Order: sequence, then C-alpha cells, then structure tokens
Amino acid sequence: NLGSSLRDTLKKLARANRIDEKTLNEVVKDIQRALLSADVNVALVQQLSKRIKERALKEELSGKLNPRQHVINIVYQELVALLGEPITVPLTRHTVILVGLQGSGKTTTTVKLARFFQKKGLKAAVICADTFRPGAYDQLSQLCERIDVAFYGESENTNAVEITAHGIAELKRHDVILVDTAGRHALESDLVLEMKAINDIANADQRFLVLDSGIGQQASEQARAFNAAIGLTGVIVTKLDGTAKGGGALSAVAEVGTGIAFIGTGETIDDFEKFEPDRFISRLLG
Amino acid sequence: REIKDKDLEESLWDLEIALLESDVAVSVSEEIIENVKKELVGTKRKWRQDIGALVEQALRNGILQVLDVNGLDFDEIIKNTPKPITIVFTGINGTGKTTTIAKVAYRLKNQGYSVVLAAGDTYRAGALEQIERHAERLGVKLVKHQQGADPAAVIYDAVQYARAKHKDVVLADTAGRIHTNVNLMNQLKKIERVIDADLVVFVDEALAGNDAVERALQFNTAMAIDGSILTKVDADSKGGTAISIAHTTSKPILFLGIGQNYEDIVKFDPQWLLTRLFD
Ligand SMILES: Nc1nc2c(ncn2[C@@H]2O[C@H](COP(=O)(O)OP(=O)(O)OP(=O)(O)O)[C@@H](O)[C@H]2O)c(=O)[nH]1
Ligand SMILES: Nc1nc2c(ncn2[C@@H]2O[C@H](COP(=O)(O)OP(=O)(O)OP(=O)(O)O)[C@@H](O)[C@H]2O)c(=O)[nH]1
Ligand SMILES: [Mg+2]
Ligand SMILES: [Mg+2]
Repeated sequence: NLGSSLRDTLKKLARANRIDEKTLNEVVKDIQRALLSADVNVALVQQLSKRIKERALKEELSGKLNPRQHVINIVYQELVALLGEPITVPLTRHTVILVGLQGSGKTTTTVKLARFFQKKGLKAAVICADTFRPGAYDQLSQLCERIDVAFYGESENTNAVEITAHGIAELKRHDVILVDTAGRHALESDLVLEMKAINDIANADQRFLVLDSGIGQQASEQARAFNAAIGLTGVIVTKLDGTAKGGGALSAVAEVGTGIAFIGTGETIDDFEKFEPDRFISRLLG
Repeated sequence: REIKDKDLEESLWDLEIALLESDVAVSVSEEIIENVKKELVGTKRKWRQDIGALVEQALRNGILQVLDVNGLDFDEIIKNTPKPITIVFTGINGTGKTTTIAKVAYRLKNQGYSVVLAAGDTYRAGALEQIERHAERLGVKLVKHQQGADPAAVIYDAVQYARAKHKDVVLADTAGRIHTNVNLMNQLKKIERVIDADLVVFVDEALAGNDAVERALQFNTAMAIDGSILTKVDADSKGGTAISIAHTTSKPILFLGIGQNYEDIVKFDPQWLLTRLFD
C-alpha cells in the first residue's frame, strides 16, 4: 500500500505491458525524490534506486502482475528488507537502557516503556541517570508518579554511573529496570564514554536508541556511533504524531542492522505503540 | 560560447546532492538549483572557463540570497526597540527552546541588559523546575504560575512585571507542540492576540530534515515568525536546515546553538554555512 503521490508516479507504467527502460528511469527518479523527501539517507537512496532498476528490468513479470504492480512490489520489498523484523521485547527479568540525541524523547519514552511492562503484569522501575539537564530528575520522577512506577534518582549527585550502580542495587525486587540517560551526540566523546560506563554498570540486556522521526541526514552516522559504543538492540521512533516521514529512522536501522521496537505518537504516556512495518512504509512513501 | 541546459546537468546534480546531504529540504534544493539554471542558461562563458566553478559560484550567490533575508540584526533591534522588549520562543517538542532562552538571557545580561523570563510552558512535567534552575543560575527573575495555567496569562504577567520594574527584555518560553495539534496551534494564536510580542523566534534543530519546511510553515501561520534560531549545530550537522527555514519563512536565522552550555550560541553568519556546504 504505497502512498498516493508515489502511486501517481507509478501510473506512468500502468498502461505498459512491458517495462521500457526510459519510463523506468523516470519512475525511479520519482521514487528517489519520494525517498529523499522522506529523509532517507542519500547514499542509501542511490543504492536502492540501483537495485530497484536492476530488479525491475531483469525480473520476469509473472503473468499476473503488470509493470506498475511489479515495481510497487519491488520498492515495498526493498524497504521492508531495510527495516528488518520489528523488535519484540522479552517479558522476563531484564534491564533496559535508553540512549539518544538531545531532545529526542528518551525521558518520556522511558516512562511509556515502563507503562508497557506494567500493563503486562511486570514490576517496572526507573533510574534517572541524567545528571546534566536541569529538571531531569523532576521530569522523570513526576512522570513515574503518574503511573505509580518505582523511581530511583539522586538529585544532588552528578555521577551518573554511581547513581546507576546504586539504583541497580536498590531495585533488586523489580522485574524490569529502565535507565534513562542524558542526551548526547557522536562528537561529545566524554559523554559517549559516560554512556559506555553506564551501560556496563547496568549490564543492560536491551539497549534502545530513541530517535526523533524528524531527523535528517545525520541519522545513519549518529546511529552508527551509538551502536559502536554500546551495541544497540533496537530503535524507538518518537513524535510520529507529527508530519515527519521517518526516513531517518529507516536509514538508522539499515545502517546498524537492528530493527524498530516501538513508536511514540504523542506526549502522554499512552501515546505508545508496537512498531508495524506496513504502516511505517506507507507513511514514508505518502 | 553560450551555456546550454545539458552543460549544466552534471554539475547541478552534484551540487544538488551536496545540498541534500547537508539537510537542505528536497523542495528547497530543487528551487535553488532551478534558479541557478535559469540564471546561467543562455549566458556566455569564456573558452576554458570551468563550468563546475561557474555553477558553484552561482549556487553560492543563490544560497546567499535565501539567507540574507530582511537583514535583521538582533543586537540592533534590542538596542533600538523601546523597553521592555518581549520575545516569544516557539517550536516543536525538544528542539531546544528552553535552553536557548537561557543562552539568550546569558548573552543579554553580559551586554548589560536586565532580563525577565516567563515560564510559558505550563504543561510538561519538569518544565517549571527546568526553567527555574536556569533563572537561578543566571540570576534573573522568573515569572511563573502553577502547572496548567494559561501560558498567555503567564507571559502577560511577565511583561507587566518588566514594565513596572523597568526591565529591558522579557524572554517568553512556550511548551513544545506538534503542528498537527490544532488546539495547541490555536493556543499560539491566542498568545499572539494577547501579547504584543516585539519578536517571535522559531526554534528548530539542525538535525531536522525535510520536515523543517512543514514545521516552519505551520508555526509561521500560527504566530508570524520574525526570525529563527537553529540549535544542535554541534552535532556535526552541515546546517542546511537553516536554508530550508530561511527559505520557507523569508526571515533570517538569528543565531546558531552550538552546544548545551550558556556560551554555546553564536550569531548566524551566512558565509560560515557556505564554507560548511562547499569546503
Ligand atoms: N508530540 C510528541 N512529543 C513527544 C513525543 N515523545 C516525546 N515528546 C516530547 O518531546 C520533548 C522532549 O522529550 P524528552 O523526553 O524530554 O526528551 P529527552 O530525549 O529525554 O531529552 P534530553 O534528556 O534533553 O536529551 C518533550 O516535550 C516531550 O513531551 C512524541 O512521541 N510525540
Ligand atoms: N548539543 C546540543 N544540545 C542542545 C542544544 N540546544 C539544546 N540542547 C539540548 O537539547 C535538549 C532539549 O532542550 P530543551 O531546551 O529542553 O528543549 P525544548 O525545546 O525546550 O523542549 P520542550 O520544551 O520539551 O519542547 C536538552 O538536553 C538541551 O541541553 C545545542 O545547541 N546543542
Ligand atoms: Mg531526558
Ligand atoms: Mg522547553
């Protein structure tokens, strides 16, 4: 189910009963434009176009598909392949760490995820390992209070690793421990070291990159850096209640070889859904 | 000899890719490239004059035209506008509005102005504590109401306070909001009616891709933007989002946020961006 603008493009192939290279080139150009407008990484778009064209030309049209259907299927299959399988979280005892760029939605997402586990009958607890941002402790503790989930933080302590260690020791009777961390980017090397240290001390089983759906061409590189530092087990894409197409998130998971676990669709704690590839792709191409 | 369309194709495509890789929105890149083409096609070039260099120069000029809009100098405005000056900051969630307000307050204080902050985010968890902390560190007055209060009322109160106490600048924070939320965008329209802001500053991040265009459009409709601030430039972004926003709003980029500390703000210089894009 491709977006309407791409469907119009593909009408160019509708009346053909075989794919001629000239029309295909035009169609691929339109597909490129759609992907680039959706924030898919430029290099990735170039690779994708090449593959789509090759496949469209060499794959035999099985009797029942017209050229348009054929190209639609190829685009769809290629995008699904890049997204990988949706990530499912275990409902066993484990520790989760949430990392990502400044302002991407980590703190809000931490509580949404805690609520997810709580609804599944697990005892969740949250650790505030952001010692930098003013009001981080208050923000997280207030959100946790709303859903009556255990919260651990030390408002006067500036050592995030220490707080994490204390929290892990304190929250022994909880099933899932979620560690919220401060925002950071690839070039802040001291913060990347801090993130590694927090992850090590937490011995996190799930390591999620929280990514703003509106991120542009920086997505792949940032995801690569976060992955190199702590090995990501999944991505959570936020602010999908907006108009961003999410190509940055697609590029990130393609780069790192992981998948998307959840999406954030608003500011309240209930604005949280499991990831569905079909809906994501049709939004991306819309 | 005259420059033809096909002479330009390869150089234009390479430059368009450079723009796209730098986070200039597709629609904006296409328009800029199209203008460059119109400008060059049919013009004469000397033998041996490198077409690539000609195209790049035309592109640099094209981009400068987009960025050099309505030459607004922030410092001049502050100097010449009758006090108290009210500046409202808007933008979607998480772009850096509150932190940027703290940076602007710091800068103004160092320039000798008296500053008042208005806690216009009466919604988000921890928002009040966050701006309280900044006000405390900066040694500036914060006007606030209880959580859930009407943001327009808080900002209004801050302006009254500034008037009564002869303060120079009111920096009004607002809650982050998504432009698809009609109620929240209407809330901005209400703030515009109630508060006669001297400047409305749109805050977005350099990490944003194509969506920056839609955001700028919608926020400009809700509360006419006078200038924008682009944050998180230090996250290795090339800064092309500045072009998307300037093009969409026809208003200047005032500052760049280049880090999380109070000093991490610089006046926007179009030449800096050209260097990032091409060198
Ligand atoms: N509309 C919308 N807003 C969101 C979503 N997720 C988070 N937010 C908002 O985005 C802003 C930033 O969220 P935070 O949770 O503070 O982000 P963060 O990553 O923890 O920020 P730092 O800790 O400073 O790096 C807040 O205004 C949130 O309410 C979402 O899915 N939709
Ligand atoms: N690296 C970097 N981080 C920044 C910059 N500006 C803001 N931040 C960080 O971005 C995060 C979000 O900043 P806020 O000031 O809370 O953003 P906001 O727009 O007020 O967020 P909401 O009110 O929730 O919409 C914080 O972690 C800031 O420290 C910048 O220029 N560079
Ligand atoms: Mg946070
Ligand atoms: Mg804020």
